[in-house]
Amino acid sequence: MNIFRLAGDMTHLASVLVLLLKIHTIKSCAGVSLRTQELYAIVFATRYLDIFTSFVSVYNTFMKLVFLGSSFSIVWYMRYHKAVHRTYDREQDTFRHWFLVLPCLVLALLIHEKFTFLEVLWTFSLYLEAVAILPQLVLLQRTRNIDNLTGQYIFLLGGYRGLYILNWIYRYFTEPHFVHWITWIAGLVQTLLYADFFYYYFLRFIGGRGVE
Amino acid sequence: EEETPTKDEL
Repeated sequence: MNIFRLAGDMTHLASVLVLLLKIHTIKSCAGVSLRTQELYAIVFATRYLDIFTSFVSVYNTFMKLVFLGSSFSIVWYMRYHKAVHRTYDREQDTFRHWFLVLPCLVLALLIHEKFTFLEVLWTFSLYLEAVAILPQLVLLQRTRNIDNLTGQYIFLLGGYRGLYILNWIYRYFTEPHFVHWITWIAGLVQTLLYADFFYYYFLRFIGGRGVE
Repeated sequence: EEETPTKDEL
């Protein structure tokens, strides 16, 4: 574990806590894409299949349970909790996210490190996570102005994988044979998709306005 | 067959 990866995990944890805070306390999911949340639930479900078979550390298992629990409970809140569901912007959140799942699955069947059930699903989760934010970014364009909590959520979610890239660079130079092209390229694509958002997000900080 | 390193990242 290095400082970049720890910072990345804490940033990722902060993003789900911010979203849970928003949904649980003010009972609102305005500006949040349910489709992105559904994709993230699939990402964690397919990435952490080994949670019971391979033990890495208490920290690792704990964080996996947190991410699994939070992603599924956010989907539950947005779908079934009356007060929260009422604030869900169904008309605007229309990105055909199921069209992202199949290509990622096909790509994982073609490009992977090992052709085993767990490895292919794990690779699928990497590809899916890279594009999972798309419905949220499209919703963001449509709803124009968003509240600070949603803005923070997206910023933290985008930042965590950027910190992971620093972690991969660090591990590449400090650990022999640490090469994982698939993870690196998927992580880079994922982070680049936020470039546009980061630009407007920092403008907001400079300008002190809401995220236009 | 070389043991693939366990996935220690989240």
